[in-house]
Amino acid sequence: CKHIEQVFQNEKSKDGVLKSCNAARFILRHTPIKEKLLHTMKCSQCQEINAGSTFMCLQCDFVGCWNGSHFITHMKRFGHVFGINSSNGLLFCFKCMDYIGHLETINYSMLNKYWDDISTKTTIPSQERRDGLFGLVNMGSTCFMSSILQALIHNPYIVNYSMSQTHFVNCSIKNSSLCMSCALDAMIIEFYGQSKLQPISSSSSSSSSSSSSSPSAFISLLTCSLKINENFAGYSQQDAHEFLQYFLNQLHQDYKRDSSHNEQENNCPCVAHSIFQGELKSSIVCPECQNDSKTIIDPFMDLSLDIKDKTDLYQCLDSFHKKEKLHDFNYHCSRCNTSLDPIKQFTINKLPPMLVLQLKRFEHFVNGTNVKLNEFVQYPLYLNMRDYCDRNTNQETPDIIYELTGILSHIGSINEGHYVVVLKINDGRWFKFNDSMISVIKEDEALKQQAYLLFYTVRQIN
Amino acid sequence: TETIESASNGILHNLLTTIIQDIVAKERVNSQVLNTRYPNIK
Amino acid sequence: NSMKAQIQKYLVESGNYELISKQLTESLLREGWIDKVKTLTKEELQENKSLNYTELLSKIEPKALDMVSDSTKTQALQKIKVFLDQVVDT
Repeated sequence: CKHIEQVFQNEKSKDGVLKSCNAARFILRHTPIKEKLLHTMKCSQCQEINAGSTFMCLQCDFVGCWNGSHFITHMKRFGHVFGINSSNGLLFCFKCMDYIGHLETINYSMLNKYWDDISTKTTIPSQERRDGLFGLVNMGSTCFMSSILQALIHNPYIVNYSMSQTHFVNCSIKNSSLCMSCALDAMIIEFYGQSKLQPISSSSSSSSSSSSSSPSAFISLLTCSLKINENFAGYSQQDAHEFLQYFLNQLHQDYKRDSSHNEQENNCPCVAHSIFQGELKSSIVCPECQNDSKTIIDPFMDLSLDIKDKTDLYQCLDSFHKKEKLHDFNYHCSRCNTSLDPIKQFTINKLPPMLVLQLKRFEHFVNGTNVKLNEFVQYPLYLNMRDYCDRNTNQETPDIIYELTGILSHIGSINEGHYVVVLKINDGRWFKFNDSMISVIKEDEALKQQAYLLFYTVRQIN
Repeated sequence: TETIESASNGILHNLLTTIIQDIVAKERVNSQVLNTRYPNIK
Repeated sequence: NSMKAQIQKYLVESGNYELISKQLTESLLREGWIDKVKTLTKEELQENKSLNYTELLSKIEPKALDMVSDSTKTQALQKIKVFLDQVVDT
C-alpha cells in the first residue's frame, strides 16, 4: 500500500500510526462486547450497529460502516484514509480499498519495540531440544511417575497449553515446588527450551540412545508431589494409572484455585478435562417396554477394560460395550410395571481428544492376594471407535479414527515391577523411555509391548 | 415507515453481512501474509 | 433510520442482540455455512491473486447470503421479531 508507505517515510507520523493502531487494538481486546457494539461498532453517520464491518478512524473519533459506505464518505470529506476494523483489529486503506494486514511493522510493532530487551533476557533453545527428549533418573521407585510424565510432556495438547503460558498467567502461586501445574510447565521448559548442549552417548547397537541427568524441574515436581500426597513421593512403587488420575486431578484443582469460573465438572475447561474427559452412557433398559429412565451419563477420564481371555483390544472393547442382562437386581419398571431383568449396556456418549485405555492387568482379591495378568493383548495402530458410540438413529455415525501415540507397559511381577513408556514423537518415530534411558525403536517393537495403559489421539472423523 | 418486519430483516442483514465481511477480511489478510512471506508458494 | 438505530440500541442494551448474534453464528457453523464461505473465498483468491478486498467481497457476499439456509434465516428472524414485539410494547 503506497499510502501507508508514504506515512512511514516520516518517523514521527509512522510512530503516530503505530501508536494509534496498538491503542485501538488494545481497546478492542479489553472492551466488553456490549460496549463495543454501542461505541466502536456503531456508525457515527447512520447510528446503525454492525452495518457490515465498522471502521475506527485512525486520525479522529469517527466510526464508519461498510454497508452504508460512510467511512468512504468520511475519507472523501476529511482525507482520513485509514481505519481499523472494530471486529478483528485489521487495518484498512480506503484509497486502495484493501486491508493492509501483512505488514510486520504494524502487526509486530510492539515486538519490534522490545526486541532488544527480549533478545538479552531470553535464549533460543538448542536444536537438540526439538523433540523434548530428556531421561529421568530413577530416584528410588519413580518409574511410575516418570513414565506418566513423559507421556504428558510429549502430548502436543499439553505442550501447547504450557507454551502458551495459559496456567502461568493466572497462577497465584508461581512456584514449581508448591504448584503441580507450575512444576509441569517447568519440566516442559527444561525438556524443550534448554539452550545448552546435552551430552549424547551412542551404543554399539543400531538404535541410538541418550542419557542425561534429571532436570531440576523433576525434583521440584517430586517435592510438590510429596507435599500434596505422601503416597506419590516417589520412594515406594505405586500404580501408574493411579498416578495419572492423581496428576490430572491436580491440574484440575490448580485451575479451579485460580479460576473465577464456576463450572461443573462436566463442562470444565481445564487442560485435564478438555483433553481427557469423555462421557459414558450407562443404559439400563426394560426388556419389555424399552423404558430407559434409569439411564445415566457420567464423565470419564479413561476406560478400564477387562482383558481376561481376550487377545486383542477390539475384543476388550466389545466386551465392555456388549449388552448384558442384569440378574439379582431390584429393578422395577415404572412404565410397564414389570420386574424383568433389565438390559445393561455401556456406550460412549462423547469421546475425548485423547483416549486413555487401561488394560486391567492387576487383580486384587478379597483375601489380600494380588495377581498380575501377563497375557499379551494386541492393540492396533489405528482404532475406530464408531461401534462403541451411542448411535443416533437419525444419522449415520461416522468412523472416528484414533491414532496410537503411547503405550505404557508394566514389566515384572506385581510387587517388583517396572514401568516403561513408548511414545510416538513429532515426526512419527517411536521412542522408548526407560527412566534415564531413551532409545529409538521400530514400530513393530512398539506394537509388542505388554501394554497397561494405551494412549490414543483423535486423528480423523469420516 | 419502519415495520417490525423490515426492522427484523434489516438487523438480520446487518448480522449476516458483518459475519461475511469478517470471514473475507481474514482470508484476504491470510493470503496477503502468505504471499509476502513465501512469494513462490504453491 | 433513527427508529431502527433506537431499536438496535435497545436490543444491545438488553443483551438480546448478543444472544441473537451468538445463536445465529452457532447455527451457521453447525450447518457448515462458515466453512463453505471460507472455502469459496480461498478458491476465489487462488483463481485470481490480484483481487483486492473490495472486489473479492463483491463476488463472495451475494453468494454467501444466498447460501444461508431458509431455516436459519427463519429462526433468526423469529427471535428478532419476538424481541422487537417487546420493544414496541415498551
